[in-house]
Amino acid sequence: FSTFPGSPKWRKNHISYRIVNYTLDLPKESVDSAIERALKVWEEVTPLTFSRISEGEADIMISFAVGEHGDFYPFDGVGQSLAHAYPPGPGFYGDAHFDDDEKWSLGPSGTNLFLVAAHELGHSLGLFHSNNKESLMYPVYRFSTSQANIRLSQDDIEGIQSLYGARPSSDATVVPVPSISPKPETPVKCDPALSFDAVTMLRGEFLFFKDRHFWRRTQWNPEPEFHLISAFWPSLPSGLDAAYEANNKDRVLIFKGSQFWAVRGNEVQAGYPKGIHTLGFPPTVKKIDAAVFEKEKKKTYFFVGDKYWRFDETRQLMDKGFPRLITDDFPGIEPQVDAVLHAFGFFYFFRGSSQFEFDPNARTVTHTLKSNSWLLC
Amino acid sequence: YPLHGAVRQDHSTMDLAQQYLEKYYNFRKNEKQFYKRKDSSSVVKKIQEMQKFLGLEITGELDSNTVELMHKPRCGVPDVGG
Repeated sequence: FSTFPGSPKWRKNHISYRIVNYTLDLPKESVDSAIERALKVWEEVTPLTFSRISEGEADIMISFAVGEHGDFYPFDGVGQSLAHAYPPGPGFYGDAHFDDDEKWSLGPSGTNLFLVAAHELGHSLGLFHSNNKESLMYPVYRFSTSQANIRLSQDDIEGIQSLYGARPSSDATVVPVPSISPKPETPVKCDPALSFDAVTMLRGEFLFFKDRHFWRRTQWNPEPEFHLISAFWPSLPSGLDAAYEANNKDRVLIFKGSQFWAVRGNEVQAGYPKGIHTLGFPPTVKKIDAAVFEKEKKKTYFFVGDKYWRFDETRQLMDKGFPRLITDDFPGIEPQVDAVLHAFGFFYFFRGSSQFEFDPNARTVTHTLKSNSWLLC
Repeated sequence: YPLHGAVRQDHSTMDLAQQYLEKYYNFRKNEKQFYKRKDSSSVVKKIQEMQKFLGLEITGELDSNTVELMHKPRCGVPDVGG
């Protein structure tokens, strides 16, 4: 990594930003969300915090422009230069400009706004380009579903922490730092010992999460695809606890520790993560083991240890009379489940390398399978 | 501009290289066209500087890897400090 000449940095930890205008390529809330997530990338590894203002001069002014736009670095149409940003300081310093001749997107097609914004905001905070190809601050744009290049590398983390230090470890809400080095082991789908962190459906597909990856099984292709979580949802952590699709709202809720995120398609919704206690859990609940939505009843079941809670998605409230013991209502299912899926009228409980098909009408386990049976193993 | 056995470069590649080096590597603008320069040492040096920064093999030539990377979209902030 490197910093700008003279190593300019903000002399305060609370920094304001303002989105001055918007691209027409994306809904405004998607731009807001991408910028918010891009700032969070840096916030998670430093003592810095960011607040958005809607008028006046912010430390970081974010704008979309084409061609000559009032500085000495005109944009150049489609391709080549995508954006630029200035190092910390007064006036235009710290500002980030995005070339609106690009086709801004939230996914792999076009130019991914979150990825570019995270890079540019790195400049706004004082990082110069890195010659480490794996780093976010490498100058050449790459969006590959097979690479973890949209996460902070150790190089980026060391760079930003050389300016601002690390996030105080006493902060209980700290999210584990996403890092690409050292690389954790890649899970193998037909490993007989394979277990899952979380399982959910998404728009008719089955998703099986494990560490930094997930398998995606569609109805059209029985051979599951294997992806990095970060390739679809760059701001999500790895090693998830639970996930479920509230398909009456076209969103998937993802849980890790005391926080949860909402995603719609490949877009993480603005305003997340939120605390799990906002759903109505008591303070004693520190994390969720598994979650599943039963669409016929519009109820979500949350499994924690040997108990489960039932959440009414219509009222957005926990049902009274819960928690109840898992074994009381799901006889044959052992406490502490890893993940649960609801499909074809059955509940599928995952625990370690085993999977239990449970018939809710007969209130009995009808089949015991390997966890990875869904992956054609 | 000597190509040292590399694939013959067309003018558009040369133009791209000249603009790229000027924009991102503080290459001194020259009235002469990049590909007509008699003294190529400063050009080679700049290409080497770019290749080193971008993690490419340092050949000083506009080889296919270098040209391919120059075509990719990137951040507009120059790679060398002003």
